[in-house]
Amino acid sequence: LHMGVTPAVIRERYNLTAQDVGSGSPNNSQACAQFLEQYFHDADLEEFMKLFGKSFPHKNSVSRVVGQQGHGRAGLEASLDVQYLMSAGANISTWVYSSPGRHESQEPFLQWLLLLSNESSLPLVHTVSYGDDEDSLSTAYLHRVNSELMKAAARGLTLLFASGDSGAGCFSGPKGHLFRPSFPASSPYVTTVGGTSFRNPFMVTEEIVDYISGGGFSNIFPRPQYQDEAVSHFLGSSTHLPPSSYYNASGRAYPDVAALSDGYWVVSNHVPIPWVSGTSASTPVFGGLLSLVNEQRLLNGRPPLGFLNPRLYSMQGRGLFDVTQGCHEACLDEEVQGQGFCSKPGWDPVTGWGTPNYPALLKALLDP
Amino acid sequence: GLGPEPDQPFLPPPGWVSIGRVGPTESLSLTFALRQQNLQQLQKLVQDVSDPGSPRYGKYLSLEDVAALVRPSTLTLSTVQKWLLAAGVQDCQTVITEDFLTCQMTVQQAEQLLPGAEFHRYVGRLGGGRVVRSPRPYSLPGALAAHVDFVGGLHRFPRASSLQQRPGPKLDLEESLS
Repeated sequence: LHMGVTPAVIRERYNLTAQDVGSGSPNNSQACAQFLEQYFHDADLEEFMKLFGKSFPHKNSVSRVVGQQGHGRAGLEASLDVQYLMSAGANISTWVYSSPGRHESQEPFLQWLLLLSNESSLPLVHTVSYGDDEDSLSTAYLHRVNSELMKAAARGLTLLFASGDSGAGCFSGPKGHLFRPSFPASSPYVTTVGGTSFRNPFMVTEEIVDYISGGGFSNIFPRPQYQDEAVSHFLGSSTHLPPSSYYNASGRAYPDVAALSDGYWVVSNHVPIPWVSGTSASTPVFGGLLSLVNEQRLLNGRPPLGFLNPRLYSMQGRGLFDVTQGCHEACLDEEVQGQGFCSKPGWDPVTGWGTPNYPALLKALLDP
Repeated sequence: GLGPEPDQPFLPPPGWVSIGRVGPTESLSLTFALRQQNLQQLQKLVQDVSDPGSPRYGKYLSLEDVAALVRPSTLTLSTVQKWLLAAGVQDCQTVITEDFLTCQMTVQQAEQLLPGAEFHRYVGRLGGGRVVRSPRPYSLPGALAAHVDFVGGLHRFPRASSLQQRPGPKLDLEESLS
């Protein structure tokens, strides 16, 4: 029995032992990025680890803050990202990018992309909770940002983005309703993380879809080859798909993977806060586990994981718990009645290939 | 002139309110995304270094390698530089890959450089901070169309977090224990 998701619950569900932590090696590092006027407090991280981090070795402070940390109250999002990245990827050097926009006219996400293009040595895994509706961004901007993500992939950086918290989303256009994909979740050069809940919220049970889990098909980027087989299989074998006019079946489909996104405990401004939910929670958890895999790869003389998707899709779900029950939310209209896509065995646009089973995932990702 | 982002929504999203136009002498920071080269080659390299079946798997590029590949052409760099200098904009910084240029300038200079732009200050209703953005689309001289992908700092507003605290599930201990 448990009273919400804590690092101990995550470590139990994803089969991490107390020994599955980083070695503290300077070669391995991870980062999370903040683009809102949000800051984390060291004191909150310390209290969080005191409350929830007793069962595994961990670090109590971030190694580096890039950008400005404000002096105001801690933000829930910032606190969550740091606390769960550092407890899943425990004992691994962690950076925080804080890009609230130094100047009133700057775009914080763009500032982060500039930082990536200006630093030769960067953490290997980056988790980002930012996302915008694709239709709120110009085509020129979408393609250029996609090129920036491709640059990061070429350098062997693993970029994980939250899939969003509105399920398939909904856009009311002149021709009626459409699903509303989120970007950069829909970029073919990032790994996108969806969300799950425990079947029984008070026990470490199997996972089902968290109805908010973002997912769907890009209206801008075509389906990359690496996911062709998985997506074709999903579309060809699903018996209850939404009407095809709601989504672009030939677009880049997401998410790629998932993790728990429901019922987290977070310490913010010295107060432990329960039942925090969103794919902003699942993303640092998955990122932390990939950092642990990187640790073992580096120890074995292997290169870091880099852009994961081509490898992930070729694994066909190996190393992951398949989530096969539940649907996410979408437009509230007569046609779809609030329901988007539903999960099923194998890849699906709600939870991707599923959630991590760490020992099996490590085995699948250790060689070559 | 040409608008590089004709499909960019330029009105503020809900929750943001204009508190008026920004004075012409106030300072702005705009980011110019310069046109990159060899993107198809970069795409092929990404496929190779990320595919465990490829002999290039894991042989990642350094930032300097990436820069050598995508760095804008000399023509792009000089055309943009001349255009900025002609408008009196000199305080610019680039990045290692040279494909972004961030420049400080006055509002007046920015509005002259980017015809159509009109800078307003906005406040976020729910503690979203203050930003300067243009509620009107901007354009670029025709000669710049082949050299600039977009200009950052005009339209896109910061997005609020969608993280939420849900009501806790009803505790049914009896059912859980059974």
